[in-house]
Amino acid sequence: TRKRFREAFDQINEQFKQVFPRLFVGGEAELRLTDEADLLESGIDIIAQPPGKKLQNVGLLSGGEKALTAVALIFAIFLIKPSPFCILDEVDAPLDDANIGRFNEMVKEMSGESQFVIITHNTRTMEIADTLFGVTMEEPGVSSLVAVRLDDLSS
Amino acid sequence: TRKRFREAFDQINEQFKQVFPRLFVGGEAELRLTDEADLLESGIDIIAQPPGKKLQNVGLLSGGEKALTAVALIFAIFLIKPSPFCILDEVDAPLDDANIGRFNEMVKEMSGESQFVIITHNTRTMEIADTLFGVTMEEPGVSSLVAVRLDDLSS
Amino acid sequence: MKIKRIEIIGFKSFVDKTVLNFESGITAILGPNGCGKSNVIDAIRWVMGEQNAKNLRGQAMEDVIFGGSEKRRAHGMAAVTMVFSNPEGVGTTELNQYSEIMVTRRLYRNGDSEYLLNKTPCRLKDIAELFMDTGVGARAYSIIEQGKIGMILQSRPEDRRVLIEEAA
Amino acid sequence: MKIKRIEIIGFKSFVDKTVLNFESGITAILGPNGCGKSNVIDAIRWVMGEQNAKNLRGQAMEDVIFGGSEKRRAHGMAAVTMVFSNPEGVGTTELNQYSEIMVTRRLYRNGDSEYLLNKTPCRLKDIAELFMDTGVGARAYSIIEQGKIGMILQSRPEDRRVLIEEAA
Ligand SMILES: Nc1ncnc2c1ncn2[C@@H]1O[C@H](COP(=O)(O)OP(=O)(O)OP(=O)(O)O)[C@@H](O)[C@H]1O
Ligand SMILES: Nc1ncnc2c1ncn2[C@@H]1O[C@H](COP(=O)(O)OP(=O)(O)OP(=O)(O)O)[C@@H](O)[C@H]1O
Ligand SMILES: [Mg+2]
Ligand SMILES: [Mg+2]
Repeated sequence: TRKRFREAFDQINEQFKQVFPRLFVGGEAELRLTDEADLLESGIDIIAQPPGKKLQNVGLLSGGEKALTAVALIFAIFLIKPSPFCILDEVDAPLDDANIGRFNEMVKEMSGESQFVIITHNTRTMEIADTLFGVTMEEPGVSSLVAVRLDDLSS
Repeated sequence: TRKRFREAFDQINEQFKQVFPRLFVGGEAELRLTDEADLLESGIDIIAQPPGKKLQNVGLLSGGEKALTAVALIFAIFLIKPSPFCILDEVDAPLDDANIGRFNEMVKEMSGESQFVIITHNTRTMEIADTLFGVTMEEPGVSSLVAVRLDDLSS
Repeated sequence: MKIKRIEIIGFKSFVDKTVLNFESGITAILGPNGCGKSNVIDAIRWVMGEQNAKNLRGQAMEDVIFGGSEKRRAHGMAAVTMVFSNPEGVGTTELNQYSEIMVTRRLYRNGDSEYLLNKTPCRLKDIAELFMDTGVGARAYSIIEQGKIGMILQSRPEDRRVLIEEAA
Repeated sequence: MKIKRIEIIGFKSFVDKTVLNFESGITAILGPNGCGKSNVIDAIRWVMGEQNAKNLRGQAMEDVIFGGSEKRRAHGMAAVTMVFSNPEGVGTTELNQYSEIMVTRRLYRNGDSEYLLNKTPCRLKDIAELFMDTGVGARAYSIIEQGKIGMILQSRPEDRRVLIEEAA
């Protein structure tokens, strides 16, 4: 399984190198093994450089840049080996509108193959949904749910 | 200083018991010492019960409820012993619109006495500002700042 | 596999029976703070076999049973059922013949648990293995919990490798 | 005390001299991801005497000096100046007479540091003590960093007591 890890790592890395500049509109990123000699124990470093900025250690990135880099990695793994469904709970919270727009575009593309369940407070993200579950607590402490099928409305 | 800690704890606790129901529109909360006998080492437990819900361990609260409870504690401490200025970096990120409104109300009141610097992506929070600093990166990697004095615009 | 429907009763803030009918594509869940959105996700992870109450924000597994509210008494049982389509025919040879698979998990306040596959009692182990076979079981990159997206960059390089391992 | 103005040059993404004129009341800082908003907060903490680069998202203190961009070369020095009004006359008896206090901190890439109080060289210790006297130094509840609000509920009870101690 050294081999399987190596293959998975290389494929995910290639995908990550493409997803990052797509979400950031430029820039570069890659994964690096902390120990090329020991594939069973090696850790994974994330190298990320937003467009036009100099490469620095990833800790200096902003809150939104860190979140979007993590999203790029998750999406890269997902594109290599899709799960039947993907659940994202408020991952768009630190992102500004422009980044949310690109995030939504990618989710829309990947949702052809996998089911996506997205919890969000953001109205732009609601626009890409096929189904909306509105959850409320009219009675305190008791959740109630209303489902809206969006293509019924728009078609 | 056992005495000073006890006094500070009691005053902050009284304030916290008022601020929480104000931000949550009801409910109850309090601080408890983990060890009443040892005031120099005792830890502090947070007990919080949103309106209409049963008292449960605070870990079960939602992301937004946890953030708002923490804000209630910070504001309670601030009301007892105001700092000259208070800096809040995107603390409103997990809050829904209704909670952001009440958060803003309290910031507006406390800003009479202290300077508040608030970083936010939320347009409602911008509405309570007296001064806006817009930060952009026209040139990648290089921050530039534009200041807008809001009462000049509105008066 | 696709999730077709989830039924929740007595689990956290879902008191009376709530049915969520899923379609393919993107489902967005919205609502104010504390209304129950993340609790839906907890219900999904729980019915898939989550064993650690701390991963569901609880201290003991009993914490997931509806504990009561101002007007309602606590419940004695939590139950979640998930129905999913089974086009590739995963699972054991017996399950293969079904186009739909129904998984049910119940927890009683006295600590008793029940697990059912297509309404037939089974062990938790059978449920966990089923989800592993469908490829959902490796959930590190298929479920991102609230507030956890930042962990990926903050975590130590050694901890991050599990993401790759689960996709290998 | 009230912050009157902050001047930043060569600190993180603030390359050329940037002047922020503060008024009383509420100042909101807005802009897209990564444009420099939190860097302003880092500049404030740094000029107040922050000694731990990790509290400024860096690995070494040199990380706060502008490291260059696609078109610009790295700088050799970071400098932040904060001017604040001094109505209560805190600080030492000499400083008491001033209605305004100016604090400057510089860091050179070779590791040299300079600290100035009203343009007079001083030690970092003097700056840290000044801010303690004004009541700003205890910053645990006066500066809440991005992503850190959740820590208050997650932290252990023993760690939380520092919030009360700083207000005592
Ligand atoms: N066993 C239980 N019995 C009753 N209520 C519970 C139980 N467990 C959790 N809750 C309640 O569920 C609420 C949290 O719900 P949830 O985390 O789903 O909110 P949310 O919609 O995700 O909100 P946010 O937008 O703030 O993240 C809490 O108020 C909590 O008190
Ligand atoms: N020494 C440095 N030299 C050059 N650029 C730097 C330096 N330190 C940090 N930066 C850059 O500053 C940017 C982060 O800025 P900051 O954290 O202030 O963003 P922000 O406006 O708060 O964004 P967000 O809304 O995502 O939180 C990063 O892109 C980082 O590369
Ligand atoms: Mg939630
Ligand atoms: Mg920031």
